[in-house]
Amino acid sequence: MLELRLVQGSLLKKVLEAVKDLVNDANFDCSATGFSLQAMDSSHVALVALLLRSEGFEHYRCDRNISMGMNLGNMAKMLKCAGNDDIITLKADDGSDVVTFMFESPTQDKIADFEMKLMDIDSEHLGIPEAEYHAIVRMPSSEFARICKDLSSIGDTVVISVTKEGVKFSTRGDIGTANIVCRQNTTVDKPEEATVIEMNEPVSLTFALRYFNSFTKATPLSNTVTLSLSSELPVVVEYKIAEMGYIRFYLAPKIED
Amino acid sequence: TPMQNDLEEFYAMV
Repeated sequence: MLELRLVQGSLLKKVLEAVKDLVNDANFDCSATGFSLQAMDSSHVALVALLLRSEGFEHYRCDRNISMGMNLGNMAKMLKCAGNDDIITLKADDGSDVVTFMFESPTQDKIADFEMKLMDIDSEHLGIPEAEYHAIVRMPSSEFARICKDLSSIGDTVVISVTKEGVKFSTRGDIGTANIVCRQNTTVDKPEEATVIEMNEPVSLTFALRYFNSFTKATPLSNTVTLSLSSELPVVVEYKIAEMGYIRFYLAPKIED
Repeated sequence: TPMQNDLEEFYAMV
C-alpha cells in the first residue's frame, strides 16, 4: 500500500513540467527515504534525478519499496487537471497496475480522482559517485534560463568557463558570436539574487544548449540554480525543491574530435 | 562541431 499526500500539490505539477520533455517513460521509486526518479533521455546524454523526501509529505505511507513505471506525458496531463492550490495524494495498492491521483481543493469542496495505468519499464540506473567539482556556481535560476534562451538564438553549443573573473557563457553560430560574463555578486538585497562562484580550479566545458533549455523548465521550482563543473565530467544542474529535495540534471560534455 | 559524449562513459550502470 502506497499513500503519499502532498499539501503543496503544485510542486508535483512543476516537477512533471520540468521532466516530461526530456524523458518519456520512467520508474518512480518509492521507499522510506522518499519519492524518487532517475532516468536518462533517449540519447543517453542527459539524466534527471529527482528526490522528494518523505518528511516533506503531510502523510507518507510506503509499506514496501515499490517502483512504478509511468509515462510522464500522461502523468503531466493528469496533473494539469489539479488546481495550483490543490492537495495531491498518490495512491497505489500492492501489485496493482494503476496509480490514483486524488486532487482536493483547499476548502475541500471539490475532490477528484484520476486513475492512470502503470507500465513495465526496463530502467537503466547509473551509479553516480560523489565528486569534487572544480567549480560550483550558484545563480538566480531566472538569469540562467535567460542566458540559455538568449544564447540558443545564436548557436547550438555553449562553452561555460569559470575563472577568477567570473563565469562566462559563450556561443558561436552562423550569424556571429556571443559572450555573457556573470561576476560574483553577493552584495544584493536578497540572497537568492546573488551569484556565488566557488572555484578550486579554472574549468571550461562545452555543452549542447538544447538540453540546458530543457533543464530550465525546472525554473519555477527554485529561485536559484547550482552548476557543478569539473573537467571531463558531466555538469550537474541542480534546482533545490524547498523543504523537500531536489531535481538534478546531468549532462555529458562535448569533446573536441 | 565537438563530439557529444555519452553519460555511460562517465557513470557505471548499477
